[in-house]
Amino acid sequence: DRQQPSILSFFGGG
Amino acid sequence: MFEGRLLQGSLLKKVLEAIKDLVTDTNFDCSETGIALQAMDSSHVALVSLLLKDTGFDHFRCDRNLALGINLQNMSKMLKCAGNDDIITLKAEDEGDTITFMFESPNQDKISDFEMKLMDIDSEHLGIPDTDYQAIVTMPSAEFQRIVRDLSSIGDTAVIGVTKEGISFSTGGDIGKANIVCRQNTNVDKEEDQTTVEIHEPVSLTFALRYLNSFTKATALSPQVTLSLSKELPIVVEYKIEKMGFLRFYLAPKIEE
Repeated sequence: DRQQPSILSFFGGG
Repeated sequence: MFEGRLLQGSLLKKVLEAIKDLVTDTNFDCSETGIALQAMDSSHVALVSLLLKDTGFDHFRCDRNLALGINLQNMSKMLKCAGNDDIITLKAEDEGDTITFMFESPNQDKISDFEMKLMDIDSEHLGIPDTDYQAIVTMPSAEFQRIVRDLSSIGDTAVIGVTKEGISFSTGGDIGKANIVCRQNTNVDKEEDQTTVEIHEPVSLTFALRYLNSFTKATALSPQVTLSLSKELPIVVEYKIEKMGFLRFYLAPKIEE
């Protein structure tokens, strides 16, 4: 099965 | 103060319909260059980014930058009271706690004012890096909507693959499997019916169909949709808004455990 990562793990806070 | 008059008020109605079920509360960031919005869905898997440039408005004035905190369900209720052909004007005072929506009927015989309460929202802007995507596919938005809806009835996730031949969408579930390929097609009469593939490297990623399905609520905004993909990066699903800007959705791919 695949996991659903958060969008935050790709785009950091700015 | 801030004031923006939009001749094609239906555009704003369509934007709200496209995002109100994905995002609950968000700031509309108003500046002299237009209105921008960036918000995540409640589970932080998808991100919405909207730009409505000042030049797309019939009249636009913003004396100082304002973050208007808005509950999208409430704004949608207000905008549903505007006719599809109405001109919509947004107005807010610098220190106020409300936004006013003014609807003008096309022949100016009915003017409505709706005032909505604003809220304080702490929003964190995410830094979206500039990316040279490995594959960019532009296709009819209605076709994309149809594919995503069809696959949703069979599986929960879709593998989207792009090669120089075209774009493929695959899913599987308890009842079986499905695979749809759309080939590059630039020999059609209408430009909006074209499918074009720009590719640097073949790419294949897995996404939750329920989010893709939600994004296609923006189909009414544009006859074409652009999908940008790169290995191990969120997909960008972009609907261009004529003369104004864009509505973009970013969705994190599902990854192997």
